[in-house]
Amino acid sequence: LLTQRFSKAFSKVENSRKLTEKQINDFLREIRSALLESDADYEVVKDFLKRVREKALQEDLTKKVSPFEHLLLTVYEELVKVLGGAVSELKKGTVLFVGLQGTGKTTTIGKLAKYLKDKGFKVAVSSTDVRRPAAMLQLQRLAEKIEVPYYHFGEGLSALEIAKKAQAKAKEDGVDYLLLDTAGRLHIDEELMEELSSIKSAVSPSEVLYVADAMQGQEALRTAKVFHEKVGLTGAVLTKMDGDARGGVAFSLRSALGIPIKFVGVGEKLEDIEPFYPDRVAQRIMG
Amino acid sequence: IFAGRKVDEELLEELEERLIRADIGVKTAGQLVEELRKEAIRKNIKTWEGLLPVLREKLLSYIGGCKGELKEGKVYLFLGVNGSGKTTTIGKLAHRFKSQGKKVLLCAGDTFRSAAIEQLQVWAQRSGADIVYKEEGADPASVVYQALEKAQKENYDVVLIDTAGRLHTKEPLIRELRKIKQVVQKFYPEEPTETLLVLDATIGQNSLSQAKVFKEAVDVSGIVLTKLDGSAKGGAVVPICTELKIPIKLLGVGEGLEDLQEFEPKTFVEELTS
Ligand SMILES: Nc1nc2c(ncn2[C@@H]2O[C@H](COP(=O)(O)OP(=O)(O)OP(=O)(O)O)[C@@H](O)[C@H]2O)c(=O)[nH]1
Ligand SMILES: Nc1nc2c(ncn2[C@@H]2O[C@H](COP(=O)(O)OP(=O)(O)OP(=O)(O)O)[C@@H](O)[C@H]2O)c(=O)[nH]1
Ligand SMILES: [Mg+2]
Ligand SMILES: [Mg+2]
Repeated sequence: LLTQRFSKAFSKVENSRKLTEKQINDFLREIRSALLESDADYEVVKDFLKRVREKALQEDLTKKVSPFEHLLLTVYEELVKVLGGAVSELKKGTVLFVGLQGTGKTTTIGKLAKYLKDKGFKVAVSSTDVRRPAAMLQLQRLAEKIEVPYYHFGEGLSALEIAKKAQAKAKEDGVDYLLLDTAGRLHIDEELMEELSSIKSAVSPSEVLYVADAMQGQEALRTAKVFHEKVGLTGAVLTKMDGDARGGVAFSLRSALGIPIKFVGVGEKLEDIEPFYPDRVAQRIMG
Repeated sequence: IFAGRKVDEELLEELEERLIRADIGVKTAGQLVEELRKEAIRKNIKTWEGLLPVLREKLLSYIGGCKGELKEGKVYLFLGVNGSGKTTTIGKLAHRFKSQGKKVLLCAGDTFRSAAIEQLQVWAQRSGADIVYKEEGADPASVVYQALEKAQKENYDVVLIDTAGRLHTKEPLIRELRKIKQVVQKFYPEEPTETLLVLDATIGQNSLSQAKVFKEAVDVSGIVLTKLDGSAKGGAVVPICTELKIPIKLLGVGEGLEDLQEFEPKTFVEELTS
């Protein structure tokens, strides 16, 4: 099925058994377009194809029956390799959820709380989002649906104060996982990034999960980098993968920052979360 | 950025990279750079300083036609994928209409997502607008109908309808959206005045797919491009404009009541190429 998409590039070279470097470059340029159209980061794509090209030139492609099919397979395998090797596991403790506005943090917490509870763990959730209208109510409602304790503290507390109180209560209750929500924020908002950093220092999370929208464009990696530098990401969750976004951001995060994609959001309901399958995502990125 | 540099293949390649990084898309960026290359040869342009105005003029020709004023009327319908900024945008627009002395009614058409109604209620309070809502899980079309009845009976100037976020790939949800629009049209044949697609500027090439499907399904009359206060440039509206000609009516530039701006093609092009 992958060859269907590249059939135009194939037909140009199908009949030539002798492979020239120019033909390889032209073919890789087609692949470059496909990867960029999937929103994979420009620099990441550049470096990736450079590696693939070197690998291709080392092999004697003229000995292959269909050299370009082999080249395409090489790209696919390399992509799977880059994406893979992640485990959909979370270390016990406080799990902090961070990211840009509207990416699906609050909903993801609901889903993961259910996922972990179904696995037999003791889970609690809390929100440090003092900004967004009805943000805390949103998480509270989700928690009620799955019968997981929602820690609520008084009005007028700062995000940092709530984080500390939630951590203390989680310890007191002996929970395995405290899932902590934060307000969506811009990576260029110094004050809010500083707030996030102070929350992290205060609760020493076992995991810091970057919640990224699968449809994010070329700024995805640069944004994640700032979050990573500020709070140290231990994993990512890719949301809204039930749409038709190709999800190139997964490739960018894993390749450039080494961040494992731990879970994938595939819908709006609380059961709509899955582990990350690198081969499926690789096929999707390649279109 | 390319100050003082001479126009050569290396510059053009870096320019193409910048355009792709602004989410303009591989095809559009390639097309644009190819046109610039030809222009540079024809007009013997040797420096970046000479090329930049040509680039801006070309981009302006691509999106200049998509400048659109928000039409004056009664009903404004908001739609878009999950998390794009619909509810917040309604709060901002309600504030704007209120400051124009209008009597504003909000309709809590998102009956699905947790606390969606309460979120819109806060915006009603903040903007001074009134709100019509039903219980969570109610049929959105029935809430819309109820809002239109109240608007008519109590002489509201404008009704802003919030809908649940929905991925354009979900056929049943698209059908639901069509039904909501039909309720408005049955009530007031001249309405809705605007069918606004709310697009998140941080989204890449999927924006084009969203715009295509929503336009096809409910005939979108305008776009609101949100989260431009971030680092994303929202370049996906360039191919959307050239392919679908949907006017861009408003820009979201923050999370507060006042963070709503007009779309100025010249300013947008400058931002894109700064
Ligand atoms: N289709 C789909 N929708 C999702 C998914 N995850 C979240 N959503 C929806 O995306 C929207 C935003 O989700 P939220 O959980 O409010 O996002 P958030 O990151 O907490 O937003 P802020 O707190 O404002 O930054 C909601 O409509 C969710 O139902 C997913 O995997 N698929
Ligand atoms: N920085 C920034 N954030 C915005 C802007 N517009 C909306 N947001 C934020 O984006 C997040 C999602 O906004 P909502 O208004 O809930 O989006 P929505 O489309 O109604 O979401 P659903 O109803 O869940 O589909 C919130 O955290 C908003 O504060 C904007 O212009 N700039
Ligand atoms: Mg949230
Ligand atoms: Mg909403």
